[in-house]
Amino acid sequence: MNVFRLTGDLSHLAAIIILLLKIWKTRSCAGISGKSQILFAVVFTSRYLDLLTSFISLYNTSMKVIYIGCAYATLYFVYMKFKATYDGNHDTFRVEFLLVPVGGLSFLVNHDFSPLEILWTFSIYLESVAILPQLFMISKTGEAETITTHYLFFLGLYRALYLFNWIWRFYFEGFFDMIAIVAGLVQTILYCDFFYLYITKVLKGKKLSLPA
Amino acid sequence: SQSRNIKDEL
Repeated sequence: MNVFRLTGDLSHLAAIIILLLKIWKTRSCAGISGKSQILFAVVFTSRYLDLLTSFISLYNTSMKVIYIGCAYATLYFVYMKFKATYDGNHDTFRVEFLLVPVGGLSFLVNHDFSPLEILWTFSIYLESVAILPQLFMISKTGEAETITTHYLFFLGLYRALYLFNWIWRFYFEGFFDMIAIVAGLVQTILYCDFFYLYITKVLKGKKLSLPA
Repeated sequence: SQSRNIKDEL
């Protein structure tokens, strides 16, 4: 464990909690892409199956349980409890355009052709593009609630911090995983446009609205 | 393989 990975995990946890609180407090999931939340639930489910097979640490297990629990709680909020506030008309990204290439790639490019490894690879590739429906929805509605931009900021920041974690681990442990690094780079690059708007607008007290 | 280690990451 290093400071980048710890702050990365805490940033990820903060994002997940901010989203749950936003929906719970405002009793509305307006502006939230249910499709992205489905993809995140799939990412966690396919990546954390090793909860059943191996124990790494209390931290590792408890964080995985929290992530999976919050992911499904969010889905419950979006598609059941606060379904009336779900803006399906703007959440129209074709997720099959993500699932098919990502599914195919995880069979072609992986470290080991075993079920758990392919599922892990699939979750890594899927996570890198899972935010696209959410970013697409914001571009369609032309704006985002400020609390939603904070959610996106911490979500994007978490994988950026993981990139530093991988630099740290390569330098100090001589370890690296090309699949996770390339996917993490793609994932972080997809947030760059949002990061620019967040820093130049939201942090200056303005509302995030597009076109910029 | 090298990816074995990364399974300690979330």
